[in-house]
Amino acid sequence: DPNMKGGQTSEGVLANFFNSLLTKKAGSP
Amino acid sequence: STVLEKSQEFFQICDIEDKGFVTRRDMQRLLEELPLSSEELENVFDTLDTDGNGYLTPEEFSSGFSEFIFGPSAS
Repeated sequence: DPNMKGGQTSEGVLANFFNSLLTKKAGSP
Repeated sequence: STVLEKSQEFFQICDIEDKGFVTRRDMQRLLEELPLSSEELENVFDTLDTDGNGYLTPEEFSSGFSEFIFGPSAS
C-alpha cells in the first residue's frame, strides 16, 4: 500500500508492529 | 490459533517480566528485537494505550490487535 509510506497512520504503525511480531515468531524457534 | 491466543502471545513478548501490563520502557526494549525505530515504538504504544495511563493492559493490546486483523470497524 503506497499510502503507508512516508507519514504513517497509527493504523500503519500498528500493522508494522504486529507484522514484525508475526515475523519474529515465525523466524525464531 | 485464535486471534486472542496470538494477542496474548504477543503481549507476553512485550511483557517480558510478566507484570500483567506493558510500559513504554518494555516497548523500547523491543528495539533490539524488531525492525522498528524508537519513534515507531512510541507511536505504537500511544496508539494502543487508548486511556493514556502509560500502561498497556492485555485488553488494550488485544483490541489493538483485533483492529489490525479485522480493521478499525471491528470493536
